Amino acid sequence: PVIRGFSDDEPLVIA
Amino acid sequence: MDVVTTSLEALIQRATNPQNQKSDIAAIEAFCVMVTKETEGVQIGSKLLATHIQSSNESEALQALTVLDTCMRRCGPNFHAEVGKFRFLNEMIRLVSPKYLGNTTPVAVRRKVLQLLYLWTKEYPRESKIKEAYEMLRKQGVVEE
Repeated sequence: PVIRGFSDDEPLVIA
Repeated sequence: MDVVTTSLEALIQRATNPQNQKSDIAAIEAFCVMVTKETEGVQIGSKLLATHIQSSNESEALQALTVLDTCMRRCGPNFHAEVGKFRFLNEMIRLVSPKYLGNTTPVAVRRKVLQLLYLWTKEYPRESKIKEAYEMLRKQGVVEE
């Protein structure tokens, strides 16, 4: 099962 | 390398082949079906798409954007959620941002990336990160009105 709580995403890159 | 990855890779190679005179609809359809039906299909498929849209071959990149657009229409909310993550959106931002690849990306590819992002802010308003990414591009002057 995926460990919840860690948003599996990264920060938005600023153009 | 598992069978899903190899099959998805083979399908996207066919679907984005620069030799294609016209869209290989069968390959695009089969790619979408596998993305939807196979476990991890969404993760593997979106990663492959992120790679192919960055191709230096304009035809391959444009065809990959067509596959991406088709998947957004066909593959359902799980796919929307995957593309709606910054991890994926950042790949598209790098293509259009002069701070990254923007100046080497073909104009047609840059234009199509911005068109898709704009379209998706309307089509998938729940994917708030897409809107956030688009607003940032507008604020940074990357989007010409």
